[in-house]
Amino acid sequence: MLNKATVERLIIYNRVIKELKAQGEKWVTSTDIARALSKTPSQVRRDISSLGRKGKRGVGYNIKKLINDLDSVLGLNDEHCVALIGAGNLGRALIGYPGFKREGFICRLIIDNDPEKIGSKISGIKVESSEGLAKKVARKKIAIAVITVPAEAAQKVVDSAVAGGIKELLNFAPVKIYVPEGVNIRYVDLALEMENLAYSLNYRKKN
Amino acid sequence: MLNKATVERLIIYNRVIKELKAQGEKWVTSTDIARALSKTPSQVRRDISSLGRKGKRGVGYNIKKLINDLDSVLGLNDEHCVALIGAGNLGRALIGYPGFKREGFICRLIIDNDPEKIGSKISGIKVESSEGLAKKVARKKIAIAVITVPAEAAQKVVDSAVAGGIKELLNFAPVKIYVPEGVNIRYVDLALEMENLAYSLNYRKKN
Ligand SMILES: NC(=O)c1ccc[n+]([C@@H]2O[C@H](COP(=O)([O-])OP(=O)(O)OC[C@H]3O[C@@H](n4cnc5c(N)ncnc54)[C@H](O)[C@@H]3O)[C@@H](O)[C@H]2O)c1
Ligand SMILES: NC(=O)c1ccc[n+]([C@@H]2O[C@H](COP(=O)([O-])OP(=O)(O)OC[C@H]3O[C@@H](n4cnc5c(N)ncnc54)[C@H](O)[C@@H]3O)[C@@H](O)[C@H]2O)c1
Repeated sequence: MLNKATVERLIIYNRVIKELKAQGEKWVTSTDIARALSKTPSQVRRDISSLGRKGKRGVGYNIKKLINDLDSVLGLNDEHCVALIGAGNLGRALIGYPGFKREGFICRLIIDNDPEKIGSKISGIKVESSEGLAKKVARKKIAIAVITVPAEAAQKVVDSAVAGGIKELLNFAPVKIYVPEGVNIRYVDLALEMENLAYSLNYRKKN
Repeated sequence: MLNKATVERLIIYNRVIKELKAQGEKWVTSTDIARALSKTPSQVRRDISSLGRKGKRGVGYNIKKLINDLDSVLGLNDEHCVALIGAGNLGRALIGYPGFKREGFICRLIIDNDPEKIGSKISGIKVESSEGLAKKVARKKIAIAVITVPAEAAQKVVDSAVAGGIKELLNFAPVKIYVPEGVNIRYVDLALEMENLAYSLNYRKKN
C-alpha cells in the first residue's frame, strides 16, 4: 500500500495532468507537474515511478498512459456510491457540490434524524431516517460514508454505518472516532486550511 | 518563506504536539510526532529544524518551547479577523464551526446578495449586502476572506474583496480565480479528500 502522503500527491498530480491534457498536451514532464504544484521534479518522478511508469528522456510521460495508470491505482475508473450522514448546512453543501459527481462519487443515501428533514428531497435524493441506518447502507451496498453530524452524534452513526458495511469514512465532526480494524477514517479540519493563510499573512507582516 | 508543503506539515505537527501537551507530556521526540502522522522521524526533524529549534539527544524537544516556536512562525499568536463571502449552506457551516474560533479565526463580516438573507443574523453576526463590499472589508481592516459563493460569482467578489485590502483568500468555489501580485489564494476541493478514500477502497479490493 502506498503511503498516505504519496497518495495525496498522486491525486493532485492527476488533476494537473488532466488539465494539461484538456489543453491539448500529449506529453508531460516531471518539471511541468512540479512547477504547477511547487514541488521538486525529483519528488514527482519518485512518486510516478511507484506506479511503475517511466518517462522518456527529454520527452516526459505519455499523458494518456499516465492518466490511465493514475486513475487505475487511485480507483477512479469506477463510480463510487456514497452515503451522506447529517443533512445539515455542511451536508447539503456537499450533496450539491459538482466536484464529487465529476470524480465519480455518487450520493445514493442521505440520512438525518430531524423529522423536518426526513422525507424531503435534496438534489433529487430523499432524506431517510437514521433509524435502521446499518440496514439502509447494507441494502445499497455502500462502502463510503461522509459524516456531517454534530460531534456528539458522530460515534453512534459511525458505529451503525460500519455495522452496515461502510469501509471508508470522511469525517467532518470535530471529534476523534473509533473504527474497527479494516475500516479507514479520514478527518477533515478546514481550520488547518485557514492556518496556512495565517502563516502567509504573518510572514508578510514580518518581512 | 518556508515552502507550502513544509508549512502544511508544521501545522499538523503543531496539532499533534498540543494534544500531547494536553495529555501532560513535557517532552516530545521526532519519533512521537512521526508515528502519529505516518511520517518519518527524519522528515519531522528536518521540518522542525527550519524553525531553528534543536532537540536534546535521547530526550527530544521541550514541548512548551516547540509550541511557542510553531505558534509564532505560523502566526497563531494573534487573532485573525475573517470575512465570509457567501452565506449559503457551506458558508453557514463554516461560520458555526468551533474549529475556526479555537484557532483564533474570528468572523467579523458576513456578505451575501440574497435579500432574504441580508439583515438576518448568523451566530450573532449580521449578514450584510455585497454592495460596497470593498469598503466594508476595508473599514474593518480584514485581511482574510473565505469565498463560498457560486462559481459564477467568485471572481467578482474576490476583485471587490482584494480592492478592500484582503490579502489572503480561502476559495471553495470550483473555479480558477485571478488575484494580483501580493495576494495569496488557497483552493479547497473536498473531492480530493474523497479520492483518498477511493484509493484505499480500491487497494483493498485488489489485495
Ligand atoms: N471539519 C470541518 O472543517 C468542519 C467545518 C464545518 C462544520 N463541521 C462540522 O460538521 C458538522 C455539521 O455541521 P453543520 O454546520 O452542517 O451542522 P448542522 O447542525 O447544520 O447539521 C447537522 C445535521 O445533522 C443532523 N443530525 C444530528 N444528529 C444526528 C443523528 N444522530 N443522525 C443523523 N443525523 C443527525 C441534524 O439534524 C442536522 O441536519 C458539525 O459537527 C460541525 O462541527 C466541520
Ligand atoms: N470546494 C469544495 O470542496 C466545495 C464543497 C461544497 C461546495 N463548494 C462550493 O461552495 C460554494 C457554496 O456552496 P453552497 O452549497 O453553500 O451554495 P449555496 O447556494 O447554498 O450558497 C451560495 C451563497 O452565495 C450567495 N451569493 C451568490 N452570489 C453572490 C454574490 N455575488 N455576492 C455575495 N453572495 C452571493 C447566495 O445568495 C448564497 O447564499 C459553491 O460554489 C459550491 O460549488 C465547494
